[in-house]
Amino acid sequence: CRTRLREALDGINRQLERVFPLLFEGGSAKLDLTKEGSDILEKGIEFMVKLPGKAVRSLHLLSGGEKALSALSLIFSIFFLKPAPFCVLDEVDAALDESNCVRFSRLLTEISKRSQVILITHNPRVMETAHRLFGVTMEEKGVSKLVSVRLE
Amino acid sequence: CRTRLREALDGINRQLERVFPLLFEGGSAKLDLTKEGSDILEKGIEFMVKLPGKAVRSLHLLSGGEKALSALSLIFSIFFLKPAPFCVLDEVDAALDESNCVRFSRLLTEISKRSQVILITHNPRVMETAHRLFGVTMEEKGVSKLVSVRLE
Amino acid sequence: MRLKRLTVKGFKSFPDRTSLTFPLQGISAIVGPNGCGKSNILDAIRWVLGEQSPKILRARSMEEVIYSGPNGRQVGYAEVSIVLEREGGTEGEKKEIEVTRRLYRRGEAKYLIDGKLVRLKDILYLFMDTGTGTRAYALVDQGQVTRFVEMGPHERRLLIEEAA
Amino acid sequence: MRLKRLTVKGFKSFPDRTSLTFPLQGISAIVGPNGCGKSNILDAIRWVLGEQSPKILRARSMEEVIYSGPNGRQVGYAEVSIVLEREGGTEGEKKEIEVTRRLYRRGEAKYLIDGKLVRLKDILYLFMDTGTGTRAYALVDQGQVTRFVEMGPHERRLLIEEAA
Ligand SMILES: Nc1ncnc2c1ncn2[C@@H]1O[C@H](COP(=O)(O)OP(=O)(O)OP(=O)(O)O)[C@@H](O)[C@H]1O
Ligand SMILES: Nc1ncnc2c1ncn2[C@@H]1O[C@H](COP(=O)(O)OP(=O)(O)OP(=O)(O)O)[C@@H](O)[C@H]1O
Ligand SMILES: [Mg+2]
Ligand SMILES: [Mg+2]
Repeated sequence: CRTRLREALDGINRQLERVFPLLFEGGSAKLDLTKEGSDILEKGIEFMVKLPGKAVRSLHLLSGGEKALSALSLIFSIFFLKPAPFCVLDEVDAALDESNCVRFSRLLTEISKRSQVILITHNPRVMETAHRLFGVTMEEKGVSKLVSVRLE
Repeated sequence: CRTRLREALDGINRQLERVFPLLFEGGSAKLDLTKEGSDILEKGIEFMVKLPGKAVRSLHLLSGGEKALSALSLIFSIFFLKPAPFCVLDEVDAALDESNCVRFSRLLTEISKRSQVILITHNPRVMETAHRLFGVTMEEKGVSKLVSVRLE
Repeated sequence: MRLKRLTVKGFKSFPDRTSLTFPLQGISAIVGPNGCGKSNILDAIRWVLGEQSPKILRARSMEEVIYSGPNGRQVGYAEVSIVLEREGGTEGEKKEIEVTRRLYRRGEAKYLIDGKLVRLKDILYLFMDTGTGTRAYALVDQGQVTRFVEMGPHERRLLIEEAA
Repeated sequence: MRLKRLTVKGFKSFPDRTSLTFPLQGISAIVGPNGCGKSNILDAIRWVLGEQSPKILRARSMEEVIYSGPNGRQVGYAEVSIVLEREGGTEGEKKEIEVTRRLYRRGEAKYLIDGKLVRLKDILYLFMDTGTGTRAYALVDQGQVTRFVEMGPHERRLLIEEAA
């Protein structure tokens, strides 16, 4: 079990080296075992983030958008290491500004070459990158129905 | 103290009767004392919401956008009852779809006739309703500066 | 395993049988106004994968996932089916597998694989180690994305172990 | 009381003196890319109004609100001033009042009203009952709007009493 955890950490960190700078146009992030506890099996796992041009900060000083993007870099790195058969992301882009949405969509397109991605979003720019659109409406109040949606 | 609480509840409920249907194009909401506890000073306050065309539901079944809009109806109702000198709202519109953003902006414009509203937002449609825009940038990494922004 | 088709009936805001057929590759986007039922689709996926906690499905009791309408319209049960496409698999194995979960208003729950009644354990076993178990990193709920950064070191360890 | 001007210096991501003059009526929007410092402005307003909890300001210790840059650039103290315009006061009263809060890296804190040194109590007293106290319904943090609906009945009662 010890080696498996060690391997997973190394594997995710290798992916983070590529994925994090793609999302933030620079900077770096890595997972590390916490200092406390003697045996590897008692330790927790820290996530350290360094944003381009900013001092290394603890995660709680990050802004709303920076937190969301850092979290996505971790989720995507785990994904590249062990692609789950499909993934469902519910409005994970809500806090992102225009340019971060573009970088997010670009990376999502790369992931979707190997895995199935299902995305719930309100953002028209992110919708455009989808290959298939499912529209849900409530014409009759309280009753959800599917409609086919055309991208203008 | 008892009468003051009672008056505040009645006052907010009167405002909710007007504000909630404006945000949801129908439906209603009200504050009520909880059943538990004998003395009014021990009771908590429930918030009951009925969306147009849907059964009365407890708040946790609401969707992300419905929760945000219900919360805003409560905040604005308190505002109309006792206008605070100024209010600051940080990305409260993040979960709202296009049409709810429009209704939100309309109500905000009404509030801003009596109070000062300071709004942090990424949504271009909501920005358009502002009388004054403050742009913040980080040209030098890690250093925030103010720039004047023109609306296109 | 890929998600080929999802069918919901009587689950949350979907009283009528509704079916989504997903392309096996690429990005599918689910769009629509606030409160129309998008997140209910993710709840349906978690439910059919065996989720046992009502709270994770934004309900107070599991019975609340069964459709109940404003006009008193009720349905007798909630049902979600998911058709998965296995990749690779040995020659003899079927390419597709269908998992179904049903909950009756009286409280009786049924689980089926390819139409045959099974126990919950069998469904949980099916999804173990594939990263699609109900608590996996592959399903990110609305408003929860920053949880991956805000969680404590020990919770993060559980997440990483699931991926290991 | 209206918010006429806010000046920050050495507070969070604002090392240089930066001043925002707000129109006394209407909507002012603060816009910019992720991480540029928008929410830090709301933190500055809460801080100068007397907020004592670092957690509410997204910091682990109050010292963390003092600017520290990537290049090791440091400032000696964080300072925020707010100029408020009183409405309809009595003849003799001044129309404007300026509240200032300063925190030195060594830990010393200073509070000033119109340039005169005061105690924190005096500032908290000034804002009592106006709805602009630091925990009021009038300041809504990022990601917190749904808290007003998700909070328990007793917490909601505290909120309503503040408005009463
Ligand atoms: N058992 C049920 N019967 C009928 N309707 C239900 C049931 N459970 C939930 N709902 C309704 O489903 C709606 C919420 O749907 P959902 O959360 O999927 O919306 P959404 O499309 O994700 O919206 P948003 O964009 O705001 O996040 C609520 O209005 C709620 O009343
Ligand atoms: N003491 C400090 N010194 C220097 N920089 C700081 C300090 N405290 C916070 N910061 C920086 O401020 C930035 C966060 O700013 P803020 O939360 O205001 O962003 P924002 O504009 O609200 O972004 P978003 O749109 O993503 O919410 C972080 O990158 C953080 O590193
Ligand atoms: Mg939703
Ligand atoms: Mg922010």
